[in-house]
Amino acid sequence: GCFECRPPCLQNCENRFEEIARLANETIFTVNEVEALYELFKKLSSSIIDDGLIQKEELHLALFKTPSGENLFLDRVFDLFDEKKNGVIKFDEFVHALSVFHPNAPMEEKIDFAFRLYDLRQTGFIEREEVKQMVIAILMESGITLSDDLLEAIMDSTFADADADKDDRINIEEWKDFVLRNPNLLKNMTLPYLKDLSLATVFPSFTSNTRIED
Amino acid sequence: QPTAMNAFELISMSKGLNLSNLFDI
Repeated sequence: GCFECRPPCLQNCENRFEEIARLANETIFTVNEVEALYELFKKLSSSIIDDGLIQKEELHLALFKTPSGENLFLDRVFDLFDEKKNGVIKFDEFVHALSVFHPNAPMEEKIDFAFRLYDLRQTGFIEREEVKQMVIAILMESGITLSDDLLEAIMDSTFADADADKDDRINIEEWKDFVLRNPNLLKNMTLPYLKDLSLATVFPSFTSNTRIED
Repeated sequence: QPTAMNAFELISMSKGLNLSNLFDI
């Protein structure tokens, strides 16, 4: 297919409509929306190296406005987008992952994606040590210092609320109960932008006559 | 006690998890 070409030849390839239709079929997006996402993908995947693939540095640049720097959460997001685990994000992987962030995507998918995001070591549980590691990471990212006592108090209250069976790890059922009681925890799993996706919003210089019909 | 603070609420504030910035390039 055309996403195999380097750079992907989505614009000219004769299989273009087939590929777009396939992705629209596999996700919540319409063909017009997949087309709009491709414009966004092109910008992201060419911001450092123009090779039609999103490198970790390019995701870092988009989210942090600088190309380098370690960030635990960005690593996890990148890893979940990178379905084939080959260190780059292809267009189809990009569309699949963003589909979960659509306002109309099933809540179950968002809950599951967030669980996998926070299950750092991919053991099937969000362990207390992992949560502590993530809290330390966000405090460092924000330049905030907390005493270990306060940090432990936050951990205690979080696990008192989330860890129903008190085994110091949160399983998927406990996670579901927890986020359904605290829906604001899933706020960043929805991108309102995706609801109104068109070439005009993603790429303002595009005019409506470039759109293809659904 | 004001420590009803939730660890995941803090974590979800990371820029690394805020994908809306993807649309801001």
